[in-house]
Amino acid sequence: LFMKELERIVKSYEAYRQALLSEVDQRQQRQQWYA
Amino acid sequence: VQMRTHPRRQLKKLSEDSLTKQPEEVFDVLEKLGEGSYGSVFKANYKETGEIVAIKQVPVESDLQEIIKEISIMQQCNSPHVVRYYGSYFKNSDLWIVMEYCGAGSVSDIIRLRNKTLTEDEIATIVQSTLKGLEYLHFMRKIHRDIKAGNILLNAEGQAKLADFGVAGQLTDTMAKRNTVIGTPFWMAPEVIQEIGYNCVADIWSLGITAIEMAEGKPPYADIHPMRAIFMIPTNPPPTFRNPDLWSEPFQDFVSQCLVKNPENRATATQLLQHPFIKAAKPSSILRALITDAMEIKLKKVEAEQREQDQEDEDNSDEDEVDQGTMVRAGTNDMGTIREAGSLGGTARTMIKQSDMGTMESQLGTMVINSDDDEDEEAGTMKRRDETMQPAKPSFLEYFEQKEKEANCHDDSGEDPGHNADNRKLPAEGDLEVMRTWSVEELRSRLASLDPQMEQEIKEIRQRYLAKRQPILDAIEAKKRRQQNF
Repeated sequence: LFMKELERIVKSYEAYRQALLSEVDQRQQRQQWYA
Repeated sequence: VQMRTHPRRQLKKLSEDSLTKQPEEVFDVLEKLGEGSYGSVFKANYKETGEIVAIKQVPVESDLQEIIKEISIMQQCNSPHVVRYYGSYFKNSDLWIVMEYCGAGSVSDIIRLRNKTLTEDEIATIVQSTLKGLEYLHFMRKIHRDIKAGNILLNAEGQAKLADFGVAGQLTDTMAKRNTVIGTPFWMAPEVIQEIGYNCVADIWSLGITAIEMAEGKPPYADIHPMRAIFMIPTNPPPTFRNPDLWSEPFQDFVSQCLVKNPENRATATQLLQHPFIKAAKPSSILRALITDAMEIKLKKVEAEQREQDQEDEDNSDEDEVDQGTMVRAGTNDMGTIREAGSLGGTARTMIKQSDMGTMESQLGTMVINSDDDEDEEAGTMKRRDETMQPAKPSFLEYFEQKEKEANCHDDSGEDPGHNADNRKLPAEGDLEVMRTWSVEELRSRLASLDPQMEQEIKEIRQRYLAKRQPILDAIEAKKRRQQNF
């Protein structure tokens, strides 16, 4: 159960991290495009 | 550097006479080689023959089952590529385990001492010896389960030997696959993490990771959070070199044959010994320069520390006129692997960690989850623990705690605005839109604060499970005691 919980936590953080990274990436691309 | 070993006369085991004496009559304990929660490893002189041995001193109240397993596996092995076991003693409250001494230390020590990674030629020679050790071990149906540069020792002649069998396992006719999640996360094979059963080729995956570690100084994913690495290894394609252009075709091919995700398609140690990269390996004598270099650096370090100590002694010598006799200073290089009794979940067992450096991989040690080793009914999956012993803390949690402390320091200095109570909670999936309103700076600060937040959550959840577990453990302990009394 502990490992399952651990997996859930890590996965949710991973998804959030990916979303943040992709947002940062999109912003950078936009900035480059404007430049 | 003077070698004090006698390469021609290989000690087989201690004499009957030696084994009946007190260990300090048999050995001159020289210097400390490493230290761990299981005890310390010392270099010692076997007085009878003048040979140098390594002695692991383990307090008897530690996890004897693990130690007995380690002794038993070493005892069953008779290979020049596996560290030899010579005998054991009980001395007061310690168990002394006498083993083969490998003068050059571990491959990981050598890399750190020289602050240099290894060349392809050096790697091929070390991997060839390691493969011979693995071929032997796997032939005996044993799995090492913790292959990494830190557990490959080199003797003064450059022969590589497998060491640290604390978490090794035995396959039997009735058990062709094991299920225990065991090893050191970055080196663990996908099938070990997935708990779908694994066999000897799990060691081959770890060897592939070790080859990358020797070439690049650290295993793949070493820079990311170890818990993330655990979930990424089974999901992602097999790792490769960071910069493949730096490495020859045969070396890359060798590593890719080790790092095959499906264990059924992964090469065995015997097959890999025929690989062109290994076939072309040079003799162990090519490691001499590397070993001499590492030993000289170590010696200089010890001398510098000795001078420092002498200076300190001199400064304090006014009131200290008594002759204190000869003192052998313990070496301070962090060679050892530390074992900690762990309590990860209901069936969690032992973790081992490297004792040095501040890097992630060194702080995240060998872990054991879901142990299937306690097959005898009496022992079950429970471990009796001396009540006076410190409560166990898995080493990866120490890593979490340290990161948390670091994060707190940032908070104090006001450098990390992203890590505070207000944004500790992750937004629900539907709320991800909100991040569009954040500035790039804010996005970055939230990214930076993710790991400490995750660690905090993991810490809380662990505490919750420990709290649930404790009453059950207490009840079992009470029952056991009642049975003993009866």
